[in-house]
Amino acid sequence: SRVLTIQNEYISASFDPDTGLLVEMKNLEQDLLLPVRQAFYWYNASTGNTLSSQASGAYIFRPSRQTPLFISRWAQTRLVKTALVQEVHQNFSAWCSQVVRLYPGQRHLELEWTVGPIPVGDDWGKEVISRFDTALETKGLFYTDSNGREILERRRDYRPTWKLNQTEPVAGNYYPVNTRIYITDGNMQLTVLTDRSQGGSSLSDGSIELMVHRRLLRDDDRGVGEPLLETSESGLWVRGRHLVLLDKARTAAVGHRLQAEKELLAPQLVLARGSGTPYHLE
Amino acid sequence: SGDSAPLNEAMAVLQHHDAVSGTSKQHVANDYARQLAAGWEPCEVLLSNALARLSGSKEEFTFCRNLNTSQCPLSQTSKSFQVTVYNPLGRKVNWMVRLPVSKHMFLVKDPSGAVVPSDVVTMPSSDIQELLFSASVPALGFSIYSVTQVPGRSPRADRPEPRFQKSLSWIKSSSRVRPS
Repeated sequence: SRVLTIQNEYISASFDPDTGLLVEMKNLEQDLLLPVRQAFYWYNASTGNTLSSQASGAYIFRPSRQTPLFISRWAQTRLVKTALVQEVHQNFSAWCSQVVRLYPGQRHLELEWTVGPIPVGDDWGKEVISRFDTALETKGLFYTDSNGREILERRRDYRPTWKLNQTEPVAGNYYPVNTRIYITDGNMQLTVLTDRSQGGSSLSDGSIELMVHRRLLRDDDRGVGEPLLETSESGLWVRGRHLVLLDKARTAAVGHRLQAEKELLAPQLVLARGSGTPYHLE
Repeated sequence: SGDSAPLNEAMAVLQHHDAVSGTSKQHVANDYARQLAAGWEPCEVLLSNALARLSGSKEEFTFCRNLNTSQCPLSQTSKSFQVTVYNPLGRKVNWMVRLPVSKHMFLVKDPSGAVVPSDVVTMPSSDIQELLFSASVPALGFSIYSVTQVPGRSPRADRPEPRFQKSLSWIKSSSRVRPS
């Protein structure tokens, strides 16, 4: 039951020996240590209540409760360690797993998650999130990008141009995350790069959450006319990656901007059997 | 002949939020997927032609569309093959190539013919073996690596044991998290 750790020359990540969850991240280059717990949760989709008949659906995110439920409080883990890769494989449930990965020379932690098919046999629509919890004092602020360009400051329960009456404490604080979301206490910054557009928020100080998958049983009555209930094989499973960077706040932008470029314009692989013939343009 | 126009057009159609946010009816989502797939096919021909011209060698190029689920028939069945790594970024990158392979050992050579370090790793919870090697690719350019199967089986073919196993009865009876 010793602590499980993966480490390269820049980053170290530790996992709780009892739960198998990520519990600590270190930036060895800058001597930064951040206790961070990451786990998967799900919101129970609202089907309407006494305040509003609005159901969660394709257009609308409306959880029935503010607190999400654990998919699992622990993960069965398997460790792969070679000279070229270190991976912790976490299995949370039959429909949720993750590989936490480090390559040599990499300045970020890679979390490759696989979610689905989301079970709905209990007649509850589910909206699945990955959440990172830290003790960073973020004073209600977090940052998301706008179409991969300008980073915008987001403040919980607040809009800069009008007096907000917050009626949806969870959904009302969700924002689009096209490429990245981060939190900072002014000294340290935790950034998560996404490989696709997702919804994200920081519902309490020091926390980041990103919605990775959803399966709903009711239409939200906004025009689609059918619930977000994928039944074909291709849409049941979702696999994606979150790249997590821990940096000093004043130098963090260099790291996440360069890494985001590398993700957007990732190398492409083409294979051949290698018995080709010489090719001339003419 | 190859053509990138159909993919251009499909991408333009897919700018609509319905295509990325799940706000379309299912048959519309299916049509978006159809347009993308149809657009990508002539692009593969275009890329093959471009690579043939740039490398001076005409190959039967294969694009492994299911690498995210560790599926690539060519790398999983061939005893030797070439891997062309194209870097669209304006600076040199080092990138870890991961390819599903058969249960063997492999020798990987870089474009100059030098052997590069590689590993064959067995993925836990599956029988899939993946070949890993680090590729160095110039800015806006490509590198061709050769992979050859060598005699012997992968030394890492054994499955690692799970670290944590808990029973359902334990979850019901205790709120504190402990390994069994």
